[in-house]
Amino acid sequence: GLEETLCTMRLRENIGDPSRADVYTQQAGHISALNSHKLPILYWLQLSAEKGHLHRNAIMVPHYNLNCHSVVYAIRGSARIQVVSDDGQTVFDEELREGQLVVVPQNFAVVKRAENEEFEWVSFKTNDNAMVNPLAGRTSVMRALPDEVIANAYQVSREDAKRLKYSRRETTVFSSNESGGSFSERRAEA
Amino acid sequence: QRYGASQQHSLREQGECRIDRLDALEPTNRIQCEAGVVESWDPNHEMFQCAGIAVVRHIIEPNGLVLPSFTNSPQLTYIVEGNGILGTVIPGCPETFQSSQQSQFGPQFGQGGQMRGGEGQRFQDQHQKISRFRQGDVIALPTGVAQWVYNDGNRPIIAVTLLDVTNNENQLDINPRRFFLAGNPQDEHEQGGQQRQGRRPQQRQLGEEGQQRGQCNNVFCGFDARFLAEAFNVDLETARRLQNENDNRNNIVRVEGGLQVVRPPREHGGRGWEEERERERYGGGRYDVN
Repeated sequence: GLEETLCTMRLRENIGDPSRADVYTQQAGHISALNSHKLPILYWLQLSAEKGHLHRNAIMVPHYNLNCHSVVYAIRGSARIQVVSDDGQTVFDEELREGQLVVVPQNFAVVKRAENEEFEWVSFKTNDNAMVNPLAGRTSVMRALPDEVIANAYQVSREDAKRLKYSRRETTVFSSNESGGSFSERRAEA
Repeated sequence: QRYGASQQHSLREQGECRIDRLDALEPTNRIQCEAGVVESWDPNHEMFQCAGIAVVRHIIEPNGLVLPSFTNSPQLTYIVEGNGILGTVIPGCPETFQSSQQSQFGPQFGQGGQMRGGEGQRFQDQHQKISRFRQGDVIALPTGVAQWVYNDGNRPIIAVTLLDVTNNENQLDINPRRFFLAGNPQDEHEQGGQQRQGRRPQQRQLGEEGQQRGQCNNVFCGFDARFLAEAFNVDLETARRLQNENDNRNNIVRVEGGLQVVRPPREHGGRGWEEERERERYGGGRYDVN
């Protein structure tokens, strides 16, 4: 049965084509993920990948990888990247330029911002079904918390707690030039 | 099996599990918080090193809120005493607890985070599911899932938690790590003020414009406040509040007047925990009532 299973197993999948992006915003950029659901052999390898593209001045929201490390390799352009450890210490705060890479350990929070040019990267992730938890935006940790928990945790008013929850309505990437009020994220059309 | 299992294997090869005597241990570290205490056993003790685990005990006073955090390993908690509310943050899950009819995207905020009228005024709150727990409950939480706990009872909650640091889900080292999303807490696994092995001394980073920041330990502290302001689309002052600088309440804080969150009533139509328990015992299940 090997010839029907192993030998015919798909080994290749393209994540460079923006028309197949999983996250797409016209103003900010796009992201494509490749996990074992899309390419089953990754289940064996326990690895996955992500390709991202940020327009100039665009930001990928602060987030952390729940179940894997991530190796971020800059394909084109440069971005300022900050990585924060469990004790709130900035362990990386530099520009990542084309040809360089940085390892982001599991659960360490990270934010990327394309500076004066577009930034393209590929991330290799050490889990076949890598999961990301955003800290800001529509699908973030902050949205999941009751506003009273936010108000008591950060010692802010309920009004400010609501702002922290709802002011950023994009999910993953956004342009810092925007007011943030528009909901422009949508899937790319093939 | 990237790191945890192999690390445990190498520990055994090095003889870390060649224990010729076992001890009954009391907690070796105690952190006093505004509304409770966090106690931990020394994770560097050979028994814990061999087993690849760490243990921590929380005592949460009434009206105490354990600030949101997540860990680098799966954890199993036993509620020794008391009852309260558990909130978890699971990525991708919707905010299914809602307090009122609302617009699809919640309240409307204009530029600079100003709340607009209309639908926003009707809106109250929505968040992910929260659940009640009581004495005798076991709570299982996966790696990286953020949690918060609130004691809405009238006696302290005592909860003992095992962190399985050599679990395959943990791809970091075997140091138990808690990532705080708020507050300015001490590391519960640092023994007697000592840093964990191999860790750098606390080195507070310079904030924006090169100013020295105050004491700050949660994950937002490491980000430039301007990044946070942009990410949350709020003003710089509000963004700085996320960093909880010089907050000395530690990670169990007191909620004055009680925490108001959206949740089902504790008892409905005369049904309390005991009746629910009976239904579960006889196969009814917890969710069988429409």
